Amino acid sequence: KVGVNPKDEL
Amino acid sequence: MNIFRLAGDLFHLISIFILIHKMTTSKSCSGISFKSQALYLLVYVTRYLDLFWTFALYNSTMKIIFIGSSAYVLHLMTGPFKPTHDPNIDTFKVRYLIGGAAILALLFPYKWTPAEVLWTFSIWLESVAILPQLFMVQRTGAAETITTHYIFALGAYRALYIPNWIYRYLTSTFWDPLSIIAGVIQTVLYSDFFYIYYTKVLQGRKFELP
Repeated sequence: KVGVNPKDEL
Repeated sequence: MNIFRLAGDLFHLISIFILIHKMTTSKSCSGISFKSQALYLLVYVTRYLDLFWTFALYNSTMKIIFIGSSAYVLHLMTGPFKPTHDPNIDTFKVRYLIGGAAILALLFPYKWTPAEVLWTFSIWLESVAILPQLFMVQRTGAAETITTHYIFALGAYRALYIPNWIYRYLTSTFWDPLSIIAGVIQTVLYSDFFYIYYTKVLQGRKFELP
């Protein structure tokens, strides 16, 4: 899952 | 969501509250680096562009709070409390921070799209955005207690994200080396400050550099 950032953080 | 991330976000909110509280009650922004504050606004604006195309109640609300409060702090510093800001002690060269973050973002984004490059830029820029503030404290050799509480809360926020990333890695929902490396760098930059904060401020003494 490297580089798959769900962008669910602040 | 996990307890580390939630605690980190709460520390981030607390830091903003402390900062605005300090400025509005003392009617002064002395000791606060305008350059660091301007960098934070740039960080939030470039990272939270996805407000336009994604919505999640918790995240979207926090993003708006971070952008809004950051803009409000800059408004206070350039408007009502401008006379209390001394640019002569706020002299860190931020162009190197912005330039470095821009180069890293252009070289190693996850995808070469404008939103991804700006997101990566914001991650690197955030990791070093506190430097003008720390530099200012170092130059003056001392800081008001409330200012040290602000810097501590802001540092604790990213430090708490580290166990959050470990937790997310172990539960294999998330593995983003870029955020993690930048987050560790950010926490390391605070480490000297944390040490002096623990040994001096928490024992009721003034924050003074040795």
